[in-house]
Amino acid sequence: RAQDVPPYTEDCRSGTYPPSGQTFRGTVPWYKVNLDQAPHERWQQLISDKKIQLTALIQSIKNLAKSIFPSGKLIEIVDNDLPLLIGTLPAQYGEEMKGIADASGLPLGEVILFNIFYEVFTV
Amino acid sequence: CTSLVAEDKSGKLYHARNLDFGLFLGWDVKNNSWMVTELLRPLVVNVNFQRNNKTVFLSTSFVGYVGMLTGMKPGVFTLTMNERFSIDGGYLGILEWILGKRSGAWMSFLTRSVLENATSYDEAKTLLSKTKMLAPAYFILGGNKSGEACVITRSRESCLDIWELDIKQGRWYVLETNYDHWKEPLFIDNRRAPGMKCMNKTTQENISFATIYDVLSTKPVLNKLTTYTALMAVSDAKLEAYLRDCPDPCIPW
Repeated sequence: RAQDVPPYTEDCRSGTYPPSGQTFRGTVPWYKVNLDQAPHERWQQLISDKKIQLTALIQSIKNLAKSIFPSGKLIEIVDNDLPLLIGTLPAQYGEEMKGIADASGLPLGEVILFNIFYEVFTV
Repeated sequence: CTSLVAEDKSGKLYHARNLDFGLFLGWDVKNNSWMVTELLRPLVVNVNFQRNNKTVFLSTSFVGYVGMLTGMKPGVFTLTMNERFSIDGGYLGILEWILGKRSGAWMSFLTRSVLENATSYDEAKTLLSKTKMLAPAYFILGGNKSGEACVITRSRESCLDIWELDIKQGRWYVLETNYDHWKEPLFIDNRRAPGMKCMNKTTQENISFATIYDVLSTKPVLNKLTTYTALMAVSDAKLEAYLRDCPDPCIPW
């Protein structure tokens, strides 16, 4: 079948909505974020619900970094030097990241790295 | 990523996207999947940002990520961004930022600021096209009136192109992947042609959440990097997001 050959181009699908079946992994939960709260406090509920999943993601990125730079130097730079950027970021976002780091127990540098991933990966 | 904005025959605007992320970030040989993509899926949430108990904007986001990649200001505009790769990339912007040249905006903070503060489609369009940035990007913007939709192609310094909906010319949708719309996509990563083929087959008469979801469920528009599909209708203040999977056979990007 032609569609089984890379790049696996299918005939246009139909009848997939409402989502179900093999291409559907689940619905996305809703949360509220109160912008009247101090930036440091805004993400507490979300982080407390998803702390394990967030930690797993960051750990996986660290493992990847370690496989490329086994000395651990890159992680050291992220943990020690990246937090120096926080004061230069737009104020409310910097405070929000600090709040996320405090609530999750993750090093601030790793939270910052996650938040500037786009700029890092556009090459 | 694949983002699209389409207008139906009554002038109602639909904005949808597949968020693809995690290329080259660890391939899981056992499960035929990207490790980071797999770990991102449980972090996808819809967020209702409120002030004075009133919705300011809605977003589909990743927990721990304070910027925005997909969002809607109900009744006003919808916004998604797609990654634009360039040698003059974000790493140069970061370097400049570290060296003290801080006139550019971080991409995801700019989109968040636009969703939070812009009060009209035109204001959002101006901010997204004129603000200096640290990294190149595609902004896909939809409004709430007939003809209000565009793809803004950005370099770090300037706006390279604004590609608008043009109903009179028969352009009832705009569809953007990760390549400049006036150039051919990379031949091993052509999601644009299958996406457009399915949109054309759907026709403007039949456009809806259901048919757009069908388009975004067709491989390779749906691929191993797809974490979620989001569907937005600005006039109904409706945002739906679904976690995705791409069982084999499925292209890795």
